[in-house]
Amino acid sequence: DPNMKGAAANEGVLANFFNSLLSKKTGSP
Amino acid sequence: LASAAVLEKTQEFFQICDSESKGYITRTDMRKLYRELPLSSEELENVFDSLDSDRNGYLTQTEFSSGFSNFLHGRRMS
Repeated sequence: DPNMKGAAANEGVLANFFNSLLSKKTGSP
Repeated sequence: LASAAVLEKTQEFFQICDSESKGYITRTDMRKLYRELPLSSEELENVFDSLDSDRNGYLTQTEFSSGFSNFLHGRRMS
């Protein structure tokens, strides 16, 4: 299902985004 | 994270994205974050599209916060 794949890809991007913000704030790499 | 801490983080993150303190984030604001975060402008646009649930081109703190909650929820589940 292409829609499911798109959603999963977006979840990964969102996870990257929020993880990056968390790392930025805590100062860990 | 306790809910107060989550709220605080949400506000901090929202302010990082809303660099001009407009009270909302546009696609352009999001793209500018490639300088601060290890993501490409394209990935940041995808983030914007994922968070902009009503597709009006403006990301409010409510939408942002809801996306962050979903992320935390997903992380707890995995």
